[in-house]
Amino acid sequence: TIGLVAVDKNGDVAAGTSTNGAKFKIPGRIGDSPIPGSGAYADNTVGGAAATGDGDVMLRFLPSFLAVEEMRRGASPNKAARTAIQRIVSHYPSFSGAVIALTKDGEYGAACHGIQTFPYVVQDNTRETSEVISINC
Amino acid sequence: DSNIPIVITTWNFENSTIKAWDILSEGGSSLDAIEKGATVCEVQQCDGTVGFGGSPDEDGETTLDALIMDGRTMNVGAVGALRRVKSAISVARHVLEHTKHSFLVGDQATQFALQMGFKEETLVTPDSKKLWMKWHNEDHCQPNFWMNVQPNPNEYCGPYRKLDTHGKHKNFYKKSEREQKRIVVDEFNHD
Repeated sequence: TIGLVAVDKNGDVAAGTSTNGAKFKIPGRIGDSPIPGSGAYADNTVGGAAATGDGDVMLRFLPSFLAVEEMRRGASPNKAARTAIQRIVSHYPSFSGAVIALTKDGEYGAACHGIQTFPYVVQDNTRETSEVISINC
Repeated sequence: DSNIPIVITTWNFENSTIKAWDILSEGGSSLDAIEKGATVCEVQQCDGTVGFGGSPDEDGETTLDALIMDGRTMNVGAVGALRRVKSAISVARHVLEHTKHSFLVGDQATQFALQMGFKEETLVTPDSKKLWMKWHNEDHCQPNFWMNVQPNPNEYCGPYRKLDTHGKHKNFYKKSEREQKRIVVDEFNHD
């Protein structure tokens, strides 16, 4: 899956995902990626978020929605993403996945669990080229 | 201080980020950035986890899921289990812009895409067929997502029939779903 969150020069936030899902899934199965609030979520008044990982588990917790709501309550993107991941981990300790979060003002962060490192990519006006940021899970 | 425009993307798919940034830096909309950025991954089959020719299902077919959400209007366009159409994120954008719905799935999503002018073509490639053949013939359909069925899905391929978990087989699977080992998620296998 790729998950993306963007804010344009007008301050409009959008988010999205595209995926071919899990290998050898039962035909007809979909994961979290196309579910609003799960795979991705966006709200101009706050920002946006996107998630990736074990979609059968993730879609039960709407992690992208939760991350955005945490940012609405004043959490930093890193903290918001961590809260969304922790909500899942508290029920499924062996779950694997990650959440990225971005505020409407361009502050970003991520959190992950169950994989060694999780890379995500950022591009903004402060960088000449895109930057890959890897976080330890 | 505001740091916009900006785009962030999951995993190490820089080409998608670069495309999205090109659109944003030229004054384009965040919706366009999301659609065009994701399209790059669909075309380049990022790590086999996006687009055609990856993650075959139990029948060897690749199907696609995509979502796009507009944070200004809270409008959503999404497709699930989209069959035989490569441009999943663009079909989702068409759901957003040309319907009052949010989410179309399966063959009906394909029919919608065809009405919108998208091309119908197989999403199976020689690589995805080879991957499926190995899983089915050499790995005996392991791993898979079945439970409480017979024959034992941990050893055999289907077709399966349900196991009577309240009768004589009630102790066959002692672990609850929560306790069972989950499929390994890594950079090459994830939603």
